[in-house]
Amino acid sequence: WSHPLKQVFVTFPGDIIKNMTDVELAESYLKKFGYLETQQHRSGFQSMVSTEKALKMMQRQMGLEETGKLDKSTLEAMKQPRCGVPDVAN
Amino acid sequence: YQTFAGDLKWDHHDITYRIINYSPDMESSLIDDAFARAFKVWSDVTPLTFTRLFDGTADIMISFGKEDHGDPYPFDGKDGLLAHAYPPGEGVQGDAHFDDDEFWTLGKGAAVKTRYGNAEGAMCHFPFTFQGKSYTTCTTDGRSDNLPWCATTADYSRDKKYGFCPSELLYTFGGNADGAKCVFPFTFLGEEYDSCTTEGRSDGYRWCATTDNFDIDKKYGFCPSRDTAVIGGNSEGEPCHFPFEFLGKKYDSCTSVGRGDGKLWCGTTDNYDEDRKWGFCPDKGYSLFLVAAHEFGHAIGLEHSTVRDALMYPMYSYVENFSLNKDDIEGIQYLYGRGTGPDPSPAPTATQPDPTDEPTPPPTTRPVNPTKDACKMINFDAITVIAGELHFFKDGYYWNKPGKGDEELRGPFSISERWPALPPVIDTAFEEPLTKKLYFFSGTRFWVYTGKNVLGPRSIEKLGLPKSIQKVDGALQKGTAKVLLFSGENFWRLDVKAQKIDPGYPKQTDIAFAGVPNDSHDVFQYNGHYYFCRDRFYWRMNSRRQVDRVGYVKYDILKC
Repeated sequence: WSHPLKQVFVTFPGDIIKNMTDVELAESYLKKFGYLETQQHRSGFQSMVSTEKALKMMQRQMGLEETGKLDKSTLEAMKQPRCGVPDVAN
Repeated sequence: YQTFAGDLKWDHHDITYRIINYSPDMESSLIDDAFARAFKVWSDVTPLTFTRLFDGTADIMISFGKEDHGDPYPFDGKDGLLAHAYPPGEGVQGDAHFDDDEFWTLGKGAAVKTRYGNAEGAMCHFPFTFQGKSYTTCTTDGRSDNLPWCATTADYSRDKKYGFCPSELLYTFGGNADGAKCVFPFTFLGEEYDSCTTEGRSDGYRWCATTDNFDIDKKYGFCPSRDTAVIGGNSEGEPCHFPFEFLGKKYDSCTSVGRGDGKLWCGTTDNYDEDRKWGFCPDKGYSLFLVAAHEFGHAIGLEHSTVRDALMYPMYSYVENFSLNKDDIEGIQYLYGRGTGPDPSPAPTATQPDPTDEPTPPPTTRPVNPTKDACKMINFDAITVIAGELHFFKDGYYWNKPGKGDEELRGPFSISERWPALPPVIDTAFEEPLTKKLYFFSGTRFWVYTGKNVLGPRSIEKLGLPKSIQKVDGALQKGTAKVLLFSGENFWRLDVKAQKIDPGYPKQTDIAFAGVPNDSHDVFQYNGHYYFCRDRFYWRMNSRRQVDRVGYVKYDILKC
C-alpha cells in the first residue's frame, strides 16, 4: 500500500480568503441571507438567536430535510453559487 | 413564490433599463442580447414592456462590478454570490449588479463571437480541427501576427470559415477610444506597459492605452478577455502557462492541488513557486441570460421562491431549454396581472397554401384594450406596410394607419386574432408586392401568410441566413423579387422566389446606407422612402440613399 498523499494547502496571493470552518461558514450564510437576523428581530435579544431555527428555515427554503443541524447536504447547499438577495426579507 | 414586503412593484408598465458597463468575458452584443432575452422572459407573461435607454436614468440600471462595487453588499470573488438586484423603486431600487469575478458565458463555456474573417461574426465552433489538430480554444497557430482565431464550423480545412477571437490586439471596449485596439508598449505615469494592466484602477478591470502615451493622449479602453485567459487570481486576463512548476512539481494542465475548495487553477508563468502568478482556469461559467432573468425578477418585485425548479429559486443551475415555472408566472401575475397579449400556445399546424386561393380580405378586426395607446409606446417591435397601410406591431398588438393623409391611427388589434400562428413579438414583417404574401419574422423563425393560410414557423437558417443571427431587425423591398433583410450591423438580399439569400452577402449597413444608425431595430419602406428607427427616432432616406430627415416616430409618422 502506498502512503496516503499529504494534502498541502497554499495561500494564493490575490485570492479572497474563504478559509472558514463549517460553523463559521454556516453562521455567515445564515446572517447574510436573513435567517439569523429574522430570529434576532423577532426575539429582540441577540443572545436568544437560535441557530437551529435559522437552519430549519434555511432548509425549508432550500427544500432540504429540516433537521436544524448543519448536516452535509445543508453545508453543500451553502457552498452552491447563488443570488445575493437575502432569502428572508429584512 | 414570494413578493417583497408590501408587494413592492412598479407603478407603470413601460419599464426602462440601461446597461451601464460590460463584462470583458463576452462581446457586448452577446451581453445586450442576453439581457434583452432575460427581460422578454417576463414581458411574455405580463403587461410589462422593457425599453432600453442609452443614457440618463432608467428604472433598471444594470452594471458589472467586483467585490466592493459601490453599494453596501460587496461581491465575494469567483463563485459564491453571482449577482443581486433591488426591488422596484427610485434610486438604486430596481438596479441589478453582476459579479464580474465570475466567468460570464451562455452557460456552456466561453461564448466566443468572432469579428472580421469570413464568418460574418459567427460564434466559434469548439472543438474545431485545423491541419489535423483539434482545438478547444482560440489559437494563434498558423498566424504570424499573434491574433487569436477560431473556426466557426467543426472543420476549418473543409469549410474554411473563420473569424478572429476577442483580443486587445484587435479592439477594446468602453473607455474613450471608440473601441480602438491597444498600442503596446504604452506609457502610463512614466512607466512602460507591454500588456493590459489593472494599474491605476481600483475596480480590477484591465485596460490599455490606444496610443503609445496615455499621459499625453489620455486615450484608453478596456481589454476583452481571451477565451484562454484565467479568471481572478492575480493574473486576470493572462493565459495559463503549461507546463508550470508548483511546489517543485511540473503541471501540464490545470490542477486543484494546493486548494481546499477543489477549484482548478494554473500558473501563468513557468514557475509559480518563484513568480506566484496564478488564476482559475476557465470553466463552463454562468449563463448571463439565466442569472439576469432571475435578477430582473427581483427588479420587478419577486423575492426568492422555495420551488426548486422556479427561476426565482436562489441557487444557480443551468438549464438548456429554459421556460418559466408556473410558480414564477403566478408570482409575477399576482403583481401585474396577465399579459394582455395572447397566451403562449403552440402554433397551429402549418398548412400549404392553395395556389387557386383568392387573396382573402383581412378578417374584420376590432380594437381590443383601448388603454394600449400607440402614442405611449417608446418604440415598436416592427413597422411595415401591409395592403397600403402602415402597420405598427408591439407585444401582441398592432395598429394601422392609411398610407395617405392624416387619417387617424386604428387599433390596437390583436395579432393573434388576425394571424393566429404568430407569436406576440414580431421583429420584422413585409409584404411581397406581387403575390401579396406576408412574411413575419420573430427571433430565428419566420412565417409566411397567404390570406388565411400559413406556412411555418421555419428557421431563418433555411433562407441561408447564418446561425449567429438572433433576429431580423428590418426589411426593405428591392423591386418585386428581392428583399433586403437587416440584422445587427449587416444586411442580406433575399431572393423571394428562390427563398434563398443571394451570394455576396452580408454587406455592412453603414457602408451601403451611410448616415443611418447601424443598430436600427426597425427598418421599413414607406411612401418611397427608407426608414431606419432607433429608440423613438427615425432616419429617413431617399431613393438616392441620402438621409433627408431625422425625426420622432411618434410625432411625424404616428401623428400623435
